[in-house]
Amino acid sequence: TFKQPPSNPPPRPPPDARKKQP
Amino acid sequence: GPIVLQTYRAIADYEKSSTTEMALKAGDMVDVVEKSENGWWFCQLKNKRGWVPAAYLEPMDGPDESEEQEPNYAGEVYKVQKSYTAVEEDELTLKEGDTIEVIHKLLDGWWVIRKDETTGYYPAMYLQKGGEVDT
Repeated sequence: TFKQPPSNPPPRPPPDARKKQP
Repeated sequence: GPIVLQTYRAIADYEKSSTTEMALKAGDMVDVVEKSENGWWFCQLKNKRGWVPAAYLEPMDGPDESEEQEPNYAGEVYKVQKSYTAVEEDELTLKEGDTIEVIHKLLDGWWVIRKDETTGYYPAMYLQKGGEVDT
């Protein structure tokens, strides 16, 4: 069994490294 | 059969902020073990394991379109489980108990929601399904 995920929201996407679109 | 884990690449450095998280360096290749709807993914990298923000990962096998739901402009009713104050301009500030509609469930755990006539991002982990729309 895994530990529970963190109780705080994950950070927003990094501003200068957006996911590349195909 | 064997479980085939999906490989993702870190798109930026990530410093962990709690013990169950895993730090990343841009370019790290991680195997994703579990994807939480709230945007934290449980990953392994060599002998390390921990939760990583999905927003910092990109799939190695092409775009992830199949996983991401389409926007639902009709909206799905959720209740705010925990208050949150907007940090970025595109986020919404809401109070516990507010009723809102979810328009787009993004994999990074920041969902596009609508409250009255306003739309913005809100942490998925602070939302709970169900409730009636306030009128």
